[in-house]
Amino acid sequence: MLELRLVQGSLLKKVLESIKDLVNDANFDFSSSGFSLQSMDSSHVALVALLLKSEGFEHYRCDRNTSMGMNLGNMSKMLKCAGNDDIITIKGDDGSDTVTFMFESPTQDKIADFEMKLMDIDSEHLGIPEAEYHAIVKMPSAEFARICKDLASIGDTVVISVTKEGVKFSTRGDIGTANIVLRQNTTVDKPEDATVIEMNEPVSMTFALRYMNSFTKATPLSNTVTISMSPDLPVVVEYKIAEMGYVRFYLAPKMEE
Amino acid sequence: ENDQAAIDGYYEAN
Repeated sequence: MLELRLVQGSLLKKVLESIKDLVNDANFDFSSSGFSLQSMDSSHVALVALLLKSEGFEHYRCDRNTSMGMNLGNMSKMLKCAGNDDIITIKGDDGSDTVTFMFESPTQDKIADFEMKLMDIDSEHLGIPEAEYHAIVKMPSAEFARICKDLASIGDTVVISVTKEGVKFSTRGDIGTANIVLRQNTTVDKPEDATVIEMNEPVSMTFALRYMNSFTKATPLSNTVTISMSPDLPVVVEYKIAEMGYVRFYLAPKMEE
Repeated sequence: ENDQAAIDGYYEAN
């Protein structure tokens, strides 16, 4: 028996919108502490890791660990039928080949349930150890989205360089080049507007902008984004979901030939 | 031109 009631149902809608274009199918792993998902994109260049902890749900019941394979496009279609203010409940029974999404309007005058077929997904689960990163940049998520969008109009790749001076995003294309430098800025009215750079060692890495732009679909989930880089590891782009968990995107770098 | 690395080249399968 599985039953999860999320009062802020829009959160689940936003989570799906942030990952559905990167990953087609994924196993949702439910346990008593919450649910998680890990999946690579079809090209094995990027990886999504999602965690939503049970504490964030008004009601959370998971009698035993279970994994449900879902097509994220189909799940997104169903969740789009929920209103932004709706309460969303996910229900499943042991051994069933379906999952039910129930949508309740805040005034309880409309209740809908959508039953979705599950699928068998044979996916590889990677072990991602905790790592010490050379540099961690925390910045407003909207600013990061703007930079990725702007640079993608000039080039295909972005070089992200972190030095004592700040973080530089650079690209190069047929029409020219672009460099955007952000300096650490903690003297802001709101903490979420700050750019905070923790640097142990300078680092400079190149990434495909197409993937970075896909990650920024998670911008509605969080006012801030954290970018963690080390030369020998994929970059981690993390959007924290307040008091519930996170969506993390891991992206393998472009290597110099 | 840079080569795109694969994500599963960095982490081991569980």
